[in-house]
Amino acid sequence: EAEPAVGGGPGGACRARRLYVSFREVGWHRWVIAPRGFLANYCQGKCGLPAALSEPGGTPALNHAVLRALMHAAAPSAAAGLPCCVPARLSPISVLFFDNSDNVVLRHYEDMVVDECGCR
Amino acid sequence: ARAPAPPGPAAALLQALGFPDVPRGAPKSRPVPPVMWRLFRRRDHQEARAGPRRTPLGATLRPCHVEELGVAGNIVRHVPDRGAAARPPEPASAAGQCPEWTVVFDLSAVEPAERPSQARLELRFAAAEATAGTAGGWELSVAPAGAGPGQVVLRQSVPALGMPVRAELLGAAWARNASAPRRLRLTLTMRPRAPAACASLAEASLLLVTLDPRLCHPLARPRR
Repeated sequence: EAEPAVGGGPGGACRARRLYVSFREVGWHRWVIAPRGFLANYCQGKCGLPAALSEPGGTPALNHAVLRALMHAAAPSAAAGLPCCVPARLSPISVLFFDNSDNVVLRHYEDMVVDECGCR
Repeated sequence: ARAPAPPGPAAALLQALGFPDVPRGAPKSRPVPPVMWRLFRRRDHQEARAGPRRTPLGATLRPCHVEELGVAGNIVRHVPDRGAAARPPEPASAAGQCPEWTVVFDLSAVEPAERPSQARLELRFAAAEATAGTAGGWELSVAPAGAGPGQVVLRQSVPALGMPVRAELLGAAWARNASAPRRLRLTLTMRPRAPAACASLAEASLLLVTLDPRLCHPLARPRR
């Protein structure tokens, strides 16, 4: 269950968009006890100038991304293109499930939820 | 001999998340123990409300640490006793000649890379003994199954049996810095200190906390 991209394509500035991962949808619901799903989110949007310079309070773009966006603005036909809109800050979740030995397991997973996106 | 077929995308994804085999599904007769629900709810609450690494009070969440149990780790397993089905019914014993119980824990799901940080044995006793109690309390002894007399690895005094009895096995049943055994077989005895009826074991389980450094980024990342 994902928030559609602006205009049906990767339009708009780079930012986190809503993506709900349902364990039933991916067929894991028979062994995952909880949660039933989680808000994983995803990153989408353009990293051209000025978006590549990031908004105040947002994740700062890498210097490399800023220069790449500058290069693209100066010479749009450059093969390298714009920087990528990718996760810049993520947070963990914990998953409760049954393993194949019938143990009940609580496992902590890092980097499962996108909190912020950045131009990289 | 043919090389094994490469795993499909779904299996490869599960392997990346630490599942060597595709889980087959929930067992029919295994409820989720309350302690696991408690641990999950507390973690889930912290993670959902806190955002990355922050608790509601602003304190930093320690990565790869089970706050509720106070130990390092990113995996908590509730392992049921497999020895209960093989145990004969307990005869009504006289004081001083209480029965021994053999408990068996299948730890084959624990991968060699995982470092155990807590192995808590939890025992529940039948209601009659639990509520009656004895004047002098009880003594729990733990020994490797099949070991001779004098091979006791843990002795613990237990004031009463009304609450679950807990004993830390790490450093006693196996070395603190060693991997978990694939199978743990222990002989338990619970003797009253003063003449009293013997206790009757109702349920045994193991709460095992391990740290898998492959899934713990602050440990896995080399410093540049």
